[in-house]
Amino acid sequence: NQSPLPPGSLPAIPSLPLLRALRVRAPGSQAWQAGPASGQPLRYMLNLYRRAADRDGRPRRGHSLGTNTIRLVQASAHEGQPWAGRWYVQPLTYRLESQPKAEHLLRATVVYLPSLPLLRSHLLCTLELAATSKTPGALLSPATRPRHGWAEADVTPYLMPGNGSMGSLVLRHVCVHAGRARGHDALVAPSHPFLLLYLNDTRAGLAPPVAEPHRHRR
Amino acid sequence: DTGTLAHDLPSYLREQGGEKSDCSLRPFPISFAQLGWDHWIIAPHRYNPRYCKGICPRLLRYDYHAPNHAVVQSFVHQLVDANVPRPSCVPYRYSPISVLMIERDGGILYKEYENMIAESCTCR
Repeated sequence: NQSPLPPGSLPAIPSLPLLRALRVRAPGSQAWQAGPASGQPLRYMLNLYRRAADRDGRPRRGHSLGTNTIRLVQASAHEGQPWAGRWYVQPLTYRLESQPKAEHLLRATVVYLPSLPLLRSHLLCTLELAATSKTPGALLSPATRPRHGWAEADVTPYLMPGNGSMGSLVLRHVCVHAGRARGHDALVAPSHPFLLLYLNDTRAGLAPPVAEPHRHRR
Repeated sequence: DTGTLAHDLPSYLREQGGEKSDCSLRPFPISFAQLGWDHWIIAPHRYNPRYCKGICPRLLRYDYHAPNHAVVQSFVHQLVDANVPRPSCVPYRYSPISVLMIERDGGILYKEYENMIAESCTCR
């Protein structure tokens, strides 16, 4: 006797993973009207998506990402003037406020552009990870020129539990150091590195196909 | 009498419009905009969940993957009481879909959801 739900409307507590995610994590249509995500992070994720799935969204065989969930977290920059002459120094923090319980962290990487071509020069960048109580500090710089320009470095040991709600994560004291190699281009800030969390969602996970129970021929 | 049933099969198929009305997988391409989710899911651009439709024949072929109970229910419908419905034509096997989503906090999420595309049908 119930009238059909209009498109997009959902029950209060959906039990299916897709609908629960839609209810809890999806932006409202007003947020979308404010402007879709754009820029380098979106471009990176679209490339990752095209490698992992075909045009119909079917996961490609042999191109597995090794997990069923990858979350991109953008940095929040600290206040202050990052430019000093030809040098750029920007401390960053990454926060994920509420990590769903069913999503188990496998590893975390930071993705950055070590070299940004400008009109008459290059901006060369490295990342500095501050030491924690368990891990020494590190300076990240790829040994070879990375394919597609992006470099990815494992920062799992540097990820700490956040102070906020249960399941929150934080990566503090990541510092971008960049310098113009030569020339006198205008001050173009490097795009901020972003954090990728490789997660295993035990609800929507890539469980191996259930073996078909043996049945006798009829 | 299995001999009679087998003899019935051609006329049964004619009566139901032949194999075209048999339980089978049908395409149904949609967009996430039609579902009202296009502000959230940005890839893929097209989605074909497909669906199963059609009559479950009196004699269930092996490729329907029907359990023994479905065979018995089919016989009950045909031979004992038509109020007991014929087995239903429903999806049997599914494949997952990968989606790219935008979240409220501006994050971007890649996720694989299981059982999003019907791959074959059965009579249950």
